Amino acid sequence: TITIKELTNHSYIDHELSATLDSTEAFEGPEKLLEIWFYPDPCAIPDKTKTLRSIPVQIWTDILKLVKCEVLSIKSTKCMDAFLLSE
Amino acid sequence: SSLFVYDHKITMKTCGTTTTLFCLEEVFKQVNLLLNWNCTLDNGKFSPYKVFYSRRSFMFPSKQRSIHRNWNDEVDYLNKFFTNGKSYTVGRSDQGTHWNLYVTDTNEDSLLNGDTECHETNNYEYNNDETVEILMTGLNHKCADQFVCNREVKSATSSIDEKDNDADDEGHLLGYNMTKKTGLDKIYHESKNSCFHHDAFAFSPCGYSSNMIIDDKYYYTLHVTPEKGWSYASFESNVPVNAVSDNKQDNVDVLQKVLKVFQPTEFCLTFFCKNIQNSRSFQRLISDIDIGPKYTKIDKIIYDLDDYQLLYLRFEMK
Repeated sequence: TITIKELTNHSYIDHELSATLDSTEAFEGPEKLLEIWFYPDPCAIPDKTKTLRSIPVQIWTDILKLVKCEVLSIKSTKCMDAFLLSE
Repeated sequence: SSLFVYDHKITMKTCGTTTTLFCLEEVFKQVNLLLNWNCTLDNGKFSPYKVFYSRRSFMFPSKQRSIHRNWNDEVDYLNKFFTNGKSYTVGRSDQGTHWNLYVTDTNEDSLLNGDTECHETNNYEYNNDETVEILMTGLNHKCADQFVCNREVKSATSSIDEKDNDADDEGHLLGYNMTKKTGLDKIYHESKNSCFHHDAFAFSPCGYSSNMIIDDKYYYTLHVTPEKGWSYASFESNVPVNAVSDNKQDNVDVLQKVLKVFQPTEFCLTFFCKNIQNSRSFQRLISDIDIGPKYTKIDKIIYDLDDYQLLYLRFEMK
């Protein structure tokens, strides 16, 4: 279960987007799901000093603009970064 | 919508009129540029370890943008990037409830670079990858109303107090409250040592998205559009439920908990599983599971996909 602390440990949060986002036109339910595995697991990465998680958030933000999504907030753990997006 | 970035893979799940596949070119460009990961073939196409693209049939396909109005156009676009992709339409295509999948063959060359010792440590995870997705329509009105908030949306020109701390962010606070009220944070029985992270947002005038992280490396994510007439909710998870719950739970139990929150009139379940021998969930799901007296099973389809098994089930309320 979750506690209220989960509201204060974001890696990133966009308060302006959060306050101004209007989803009146977000009519469609079914999502599109894209999964790209560059390697079967982290062990297979040749140079582990550079991985997908080394890519700066700003680059992901720009990539997401192509998709028509914006970043509302991010939670990071030692194994993954979870982005919560607009739409 | 959600994006999950791991060291070795990304998962992007986007709602509405998003243009998901238009990120492909830039993703491969940046991965090559910043990480020096070059999976380009001589013909200019790409061969990463594996690619999956899937979606249920849209409710309003004509309102989608560009290639996303038509599955064949999406497949043609994907084939411009990948040489070894296969396309499937799963379920009944005459009722607008079917599910589409594009998947590439596994690029076994990606395994050659591996660190053997590291692989052995992570062998369980690699061999037991599984993903379950539950796509629900026709939500019970009372259940759907829990995801309506009608909070005030500020105009882009109004001043937003940048000193607001995260706890005062209304969309996230309401999302948190929705998660607690509906019990969506209690889908999995966690073991004593599990850790859990949560991020949710309540959209205005309605709608809800959440990302939950278990043990720092597994996620489950929910997206809800509760509008009357086209209400919809999705649940997707890569949590290895047996392992995380110390064998106290499987995906049939997870399914029942999710259905209790939304009570849809119709839903489909897809389950990708790498090792069906080790998956108690797969064995139970392919048997005649009892998910209560309310639902009738309409379809059960199994695909043998290269190194994964795919199970597709569709149910309707009686």
